Amino acid sequence: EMILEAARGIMAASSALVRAANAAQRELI
Amino acid sequence: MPVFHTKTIESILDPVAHQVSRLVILHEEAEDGNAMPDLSRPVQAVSLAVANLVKVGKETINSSDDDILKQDMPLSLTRVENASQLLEEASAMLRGDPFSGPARKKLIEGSRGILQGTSSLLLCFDESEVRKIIRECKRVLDYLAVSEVIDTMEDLVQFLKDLSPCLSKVSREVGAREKELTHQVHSEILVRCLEQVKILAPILICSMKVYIHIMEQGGKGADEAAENRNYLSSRMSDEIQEIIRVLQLTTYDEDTSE
Repeated sequence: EMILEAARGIMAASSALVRAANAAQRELI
Repeated sequence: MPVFHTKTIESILDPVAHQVSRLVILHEEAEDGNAMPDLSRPVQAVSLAVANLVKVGKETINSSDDDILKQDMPLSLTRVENASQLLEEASAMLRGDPFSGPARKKLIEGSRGILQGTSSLLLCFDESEVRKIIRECKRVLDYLAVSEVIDTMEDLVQFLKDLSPCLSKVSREVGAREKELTHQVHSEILVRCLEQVKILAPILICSMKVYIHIMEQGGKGADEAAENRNYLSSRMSDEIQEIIRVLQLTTYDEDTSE
């Protein structure tokens, strides 16, 4: 179960990163 | 878009899988694109989360007695670590040049790598959990094979004492697994097989009792009673075998076979 929680942690952090990266490009399109 | 075969894995990966696809599309459409913002903080958050996963993953590997997990999980952890490294490199490059094309490529590659590595790690863990259920199913199969040599009430009582907890465990775990699957057909097969096992178990015990009584009273009709008992035992074994087969399936297998 710890592994599922750790995977959730990575996905939450990745989600924030990808959202930040996407936001900059979205303004352009 | 990948299809995840359990609801838990789907709930963890699916939202980010969509976002990463969007990242790729946006960056392809934008070509040279806008200047990228400073991604140091979110990248650092990913690195910390990856370090935590690696720690937990290593603990899981060390405490597991599953050789396949011990072999496969380190590879998944390495994939996630390498992807995290790519993100750090991308972030450093973007700090120097917010328009850097190679940095964007690294960013996309790193994001995909995190997703794929985490997916592979979760699959590895999930397969290990499935192998635990299959081990219990095989214990039931072993007990069913013994049913043919039980010829006293005393042995039958012991047989029941051994089989019942094992069968309850299989029933509980397969029931929970069925609810976890995203593949409707696989889930329905498990429900059907489990129902059959629950129906057949008391009938098998009854047939074993009948056989023992017949043997105690001179043995007239023993062949037919044994045949009936063996038929029920093999029906139950077939259902358990089918459960084992379906537990090992993922939607990917079926897509490949189609």
